[in-house]
Amino acid sequence: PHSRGRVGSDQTSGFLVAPEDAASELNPLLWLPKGVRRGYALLPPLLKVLSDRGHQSWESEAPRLQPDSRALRYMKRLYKMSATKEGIPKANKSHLYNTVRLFTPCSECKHRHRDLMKGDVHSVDLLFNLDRVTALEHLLKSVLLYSFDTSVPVSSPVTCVCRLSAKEHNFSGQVCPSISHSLAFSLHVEVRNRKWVEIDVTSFLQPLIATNRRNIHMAVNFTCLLGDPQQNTKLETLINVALVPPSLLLYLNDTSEQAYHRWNSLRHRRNNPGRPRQRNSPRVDPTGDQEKENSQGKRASRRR
Amino acid sequence: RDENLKEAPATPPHNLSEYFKQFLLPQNECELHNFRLSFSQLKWDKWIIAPHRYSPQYCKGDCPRVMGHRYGSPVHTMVQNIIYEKLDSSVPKPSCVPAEYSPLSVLTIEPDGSIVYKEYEDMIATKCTCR
Repeated sequence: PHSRGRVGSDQTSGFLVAPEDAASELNPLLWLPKGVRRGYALLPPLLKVLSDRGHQSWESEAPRLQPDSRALRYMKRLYKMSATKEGIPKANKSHLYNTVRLFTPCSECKHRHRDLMKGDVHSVDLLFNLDRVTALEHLLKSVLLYSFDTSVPVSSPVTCVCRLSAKEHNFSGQVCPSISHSLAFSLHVEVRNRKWVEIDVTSFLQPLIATNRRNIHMAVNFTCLLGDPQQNTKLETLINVALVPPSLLLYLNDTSEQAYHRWNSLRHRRNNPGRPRQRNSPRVDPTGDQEKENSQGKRASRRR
Repeated sequence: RDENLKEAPATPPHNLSEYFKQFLLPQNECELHNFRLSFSQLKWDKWIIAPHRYSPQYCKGDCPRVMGHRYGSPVHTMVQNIIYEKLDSSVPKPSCVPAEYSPLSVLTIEPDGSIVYKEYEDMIATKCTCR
């Protein structure tokens, strides 16, 4: 599979140390197409261990950057919901994804300005680098993940208004990015005992990700007020919600051979040639459907 | 039945056992064996967060001469056995290999610090066959 002109670092996954020219014949990973090499968390180290057989250097490098602890906690929770203790994916029909990637913002310049009339506006500029997303991973859903640390115990529901705007540097020389498109929507959350709020931004990010954008630059304005507009309580009390810059969660369908396709039963049958072939004489189906089918078959052949 | 017994020559027991030996299944017949590893043994636990333990299993053992339906082996397997026995012993006997697998979900930390949950196909052998 080619990376469809995807601009991105052509480095292979971080676990490989051999420069391409020096040890390419030694390095089986380099035999894989570029689009496939990156992002296969498991393949590079497995291949590295096999190709480094002599040195037994099984100790792979620890990731260069350590993940955010909150993000790690969230992903461990997602893992527990999606797989058993032994790591077998749960047969959960509802989830079509076979890959979930969580990105924390590379850089964010938090502007905090308080306009008492409108409540406490929390706005950040976020830059996400999506280099790890491979050409074969198709976006199903994207979510901004906020972890709420309310400094005051919040007893009643909170209403937040969120405004997203995507920024892009039209050309490299441009200093400050211009706004390419924006989206405003309000969401009503029960903050009480929630640690996470997921904001679905799929439709907002779809055009950016569809164009194989490697860097997503967006500004997020968040205004949270106490009370519930449905009960038209007066939204005037501010809540001091210490909003931690959000992570970006991408639910993806990896279409490569290595990935597990739970609904792809055809593929399963192909992989199991040993499965006993269907017998020619149709078995009598306990629900009797088979006889009916046979008698119909006989009538049809007589008519013919 | 009696006249049959009269006709059949009384074969001495050791021939009988020899005769049946060819049909007996080998002692260490081809079957699935347990194997559990933890990613900390490979020192990969710095970047593989879950699962902590992984049981890939493996297939080991001799393939009986007459495969039949036991392993879901294609007829080719018996042909290969005949070639090995009758025509050319440099052709290998059928091997005991996995026939079915189950997937594995892995949670890993990528070099750039992002976190990925991935479901991989064919990571745990669940059934063996002779091929």
